[in-house]
Amino acid sequence: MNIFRFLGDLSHLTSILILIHKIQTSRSCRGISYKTQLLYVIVFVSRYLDLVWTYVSLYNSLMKLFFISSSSYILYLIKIRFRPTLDPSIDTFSLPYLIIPAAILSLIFNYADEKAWLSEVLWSFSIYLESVAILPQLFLLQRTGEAETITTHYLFALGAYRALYIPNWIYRYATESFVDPIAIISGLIQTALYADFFYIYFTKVIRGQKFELPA
Amino acid sequence: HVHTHAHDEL
Repeated sequence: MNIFRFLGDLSHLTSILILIHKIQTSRSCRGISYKTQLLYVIVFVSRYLDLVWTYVSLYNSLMKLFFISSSSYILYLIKIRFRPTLDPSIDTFSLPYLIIPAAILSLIFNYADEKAWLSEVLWSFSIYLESVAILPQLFLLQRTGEAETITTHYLFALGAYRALYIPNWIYRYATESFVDPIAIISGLIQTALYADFFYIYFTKVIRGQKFELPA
Repeated sequence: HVHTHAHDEL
């Protein structure tokens, strides 16, 4: 564990708490993409189910449990509790375009060996899917052209999480000679997808202005 | 240590 990864994990955890807070206090999931949240449940279940047969540390297991349960809870909030506030007509990104390529890539590029085939394929699938899981949310943002400030804080914390993993990988390369090309390439792509959002967040939201996309 | 995923990363 190093400081970058720890801060990244905290940022990830914070983003989820912000989202739950936003939905519960406004009693609405307005501006939130159900499809992105569904993808995160798929990502976390396919990656973290290994907590059943792999023990790394108490921290690791508790975080995995948190991510699986909180993302499922968010799905419940959106799809059942506050379902009337959901507007499917603006959440139109097609999920097969993301899930199918991630599945194909995971069958081709993975770290599977004789001992661990399924778990390694599932792991790489979850990494590929996570790298693009934010697209339905960004697409929704693009369509509405604006966002509540709390939603932008959620997105910033979520983007900061993968951005912080980049110095973590550099640090691990320097100190342990450890390189994980699948995680690194996917992580770089995932972070790059936030570039536009980060730009508007830093130039507008941080200065107290409303998040609005240029017309 | 190269070419395996980091099991300690989330």
